Amino acid sequence: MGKVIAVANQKGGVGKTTTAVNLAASIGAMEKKTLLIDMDPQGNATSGFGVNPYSVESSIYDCIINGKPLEEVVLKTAINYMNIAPSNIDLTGAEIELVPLMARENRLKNAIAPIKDQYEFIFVDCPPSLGLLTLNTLTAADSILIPIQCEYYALEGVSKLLNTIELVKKSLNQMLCIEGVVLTMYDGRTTLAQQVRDEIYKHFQDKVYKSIIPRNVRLSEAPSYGKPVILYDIRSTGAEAYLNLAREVVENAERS
Amino acid sequence: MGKVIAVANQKGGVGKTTTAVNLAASIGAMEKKTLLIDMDPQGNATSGFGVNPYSVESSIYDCIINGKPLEEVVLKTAINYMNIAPSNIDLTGAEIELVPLMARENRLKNAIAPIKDQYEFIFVDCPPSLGLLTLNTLTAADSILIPIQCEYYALEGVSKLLNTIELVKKSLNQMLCIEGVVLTMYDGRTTLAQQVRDEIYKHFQDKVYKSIIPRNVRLSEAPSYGKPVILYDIRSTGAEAYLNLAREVVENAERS
Ligand SMILES: Nc1ncnc2c1ncn2[C@@H]1O[C@H](COP(=O)(O)OP(=O)(O)OP(=O)(O)O)[C@@H](O)[C@H]1O
Ligand SMILES: Nc1ncnc2c1ncn2[C@@H]1O[C@H](COP(=O)(O)OP(=O)(O)OP(=O)(O)O)[C@@H](O)[C@H]1O
Ligand SMILES: [Mg+2]
Ligand SMILES: [Mg+2]
Repeated sequence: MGKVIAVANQKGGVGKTTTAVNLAASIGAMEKKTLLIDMDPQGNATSGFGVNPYSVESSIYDCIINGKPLEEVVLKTAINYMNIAPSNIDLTGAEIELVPLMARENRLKNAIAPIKDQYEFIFVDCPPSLGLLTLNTLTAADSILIPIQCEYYALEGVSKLLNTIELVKKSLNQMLCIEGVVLTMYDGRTTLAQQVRDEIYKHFQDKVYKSIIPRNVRLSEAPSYGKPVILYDIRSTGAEAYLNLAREVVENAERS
Repeated sequence: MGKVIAVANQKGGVGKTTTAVNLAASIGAMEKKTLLIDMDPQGNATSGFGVNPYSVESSIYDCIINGKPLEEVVLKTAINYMNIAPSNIDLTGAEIELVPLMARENRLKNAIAPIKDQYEFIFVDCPPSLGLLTLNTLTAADSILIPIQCEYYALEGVSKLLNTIELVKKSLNQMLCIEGVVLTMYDGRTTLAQQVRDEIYKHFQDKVYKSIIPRNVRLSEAPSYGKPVILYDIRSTGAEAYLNLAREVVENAERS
């Protein structure tokens, strides 16, 4: 039975897409059937696998707005056990188009239900906001994985994200819990990063993954080749960190 | 007559807030009457000046939704010639609340009109999306200043931003033009940054500011002290870069 994990944080540029792409690819490489859904109108997770969001005919937009079966939208990737449900430019209008629709927060959950059993893990990359696309994802998700950059503004936004999770739990999805918190773009040389890290450990304790993702240029180069980092440069510290994170995520899932 | 400049880019974490805060502060330090409006529900520009977005009684939300005069919301800052119109938690719901309202894209423009003459520069920090808050800002603005991080995903989003600017020009604000493009968090040691920089010069030519903002930890430390970088560490390379950018922005405005 597939576990649906939202990769979300309304703060921009904290590594949501980089985490969703590389975690899904790493777990796929461990031969666990994995799906990555791109719910961000920017389509970065889509292009992170070499798929052009501008040329994709149908996308997750058609599933949540027109009820198209998710199975018809899913594409294969260069990783055998991993598929992607791409985003395209139509998704930009979805936040406003969803407002008057029936069961507007449940559209993604209903789209995933028929295929949930075909995968062990389903990751959903979210846009940098707490609008209807992210709410749809938090309603469909079993848990949320929170990438946090060790910077002041990123720390500030955490309490707001936690409030939103509580609101979703109360009225849309009682099951939602925190899968884990991953520190991203970590540069241990700065005191700011250490101070923010300590704050996050105090707040989230054992929910913080042992694997910390270091700042590594290979992670930001990989998307320009349309590849996850394990296909672009498996020896890099970025690839190693995401493989370690993938092992932790899988172990936690198998234990519970 | 105040020049309204939107600081916008739907890509997250590219340095919009850091640019809006430090540019407004630097121009204020040049003794030009400056206003910074925080249109991002995250309230980072607000806390960048030491104001707590959770404790602010009235904010830009009251102006665009309830028609409260902007003058009643504006706060003084530690910089004499510079004021701020803060954001607060209410702004989170504004994107959805604006949908059914009359003249929903013109709410900010109408709020700014009565006080536009009191300032030489009015900067507006935008959230990382192309929703109604950003559309309100592009409708109210004379021009848009685009911070771009020299990374692949940030480059990918530029064509979408330019499309949106064209749409706004056609139907909401004929006057809107590009004020300039500023490269942020620049690390010249990586070939990726150089490649992306060259792409941006090719695309925007003389619209790209000569001042490039380097990656500088003092810029990310300053907000944790509630200060713009010129008050936190004026000798830093980050402060120097924003003072240079401020001079360019002022010179361009005085020339046209
Ligand atoms: N560990 C890392 N080391 C170096 N660069 C990184 C790392 N993680 C992410 N990046 C780069 O930083 C930028 C921001 O990351 P990313 O786009 O994944 O964040 P995001 O949270 O998905 O952004 P958005 O809020 O726009 O969706 C990207 O250009 C990415 O390539
Ligand atoms: N030149 C720089 N050097 C080092 N750190 C920087 C620089 N510019 C910005 N930062 C840091 O990078 C992070 C992202 O910057 P910022 O929050 O200004 O981007 P943004 O585009 O406003 O993000 P959002 O999309 O969430 O609104 C912040 O933690 C900020 O402190
Ligand atoms: Mg992303
Ligand atoms: Mg910002």
